[in-house]
Amino acid sequence: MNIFRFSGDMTHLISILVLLLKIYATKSCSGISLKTQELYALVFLTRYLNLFTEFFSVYNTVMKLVFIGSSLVIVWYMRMHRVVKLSYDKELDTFRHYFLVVASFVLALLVHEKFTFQEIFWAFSIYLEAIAILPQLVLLQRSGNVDNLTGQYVFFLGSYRAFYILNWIYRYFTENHFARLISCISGLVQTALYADFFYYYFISWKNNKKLQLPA
Amino acid sequence: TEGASLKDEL
Repeated sequence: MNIFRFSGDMTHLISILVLLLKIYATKSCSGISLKTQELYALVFLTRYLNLFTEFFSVYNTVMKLVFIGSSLVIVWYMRMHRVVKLSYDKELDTFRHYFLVVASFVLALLVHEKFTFQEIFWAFSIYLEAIAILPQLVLLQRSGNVDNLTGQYVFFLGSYRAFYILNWIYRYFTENHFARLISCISGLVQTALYADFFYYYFISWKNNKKLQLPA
Repeated sequence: TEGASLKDEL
């Protein structure tokens, strides 16, 4: 464990807490893409297949349970909660995210570390996470103004993977034989997807204006 | 070590 990875995990946790706060406090999920939340639930379920087979540390196990649990709770809130589901932007959240799932799975079948069940699903989860934010970014552009908590959610979610990139650089120099290119390249793609959001987020923060994404 | 694969990462 290094400070970059720990910061990344904490930033990721904060993003989830901000999202839960928004949904719980405002009893609304307007501006949140259910499809992105479903993709993230799938990412965690397919990435942590070793949850019960390999034990690294209490921290590792607890965080995996928190990520899986919170993503399922958020999907439940947006699909089933009698009040929250009314504010879901169903007609705006129309990204065909099944294509993202299929594309990630096909790529995982082609590019993986070892052709084993767990490695294929691990690579799948890495590729899927890199593009899981797309429905959310499309929804933000369509819904025009972004409320603060939603903007902060996307900001922290995008930042966490940037910390992981620093972690991979750190591991490369300290553990030398660190070879996992799959994560590095996917992580770079994932962070790049947020680039324009970060730009508009910074502009809105500098001018102290509401976050406006160009349509 | 090669074994330090990323499985210990979240």
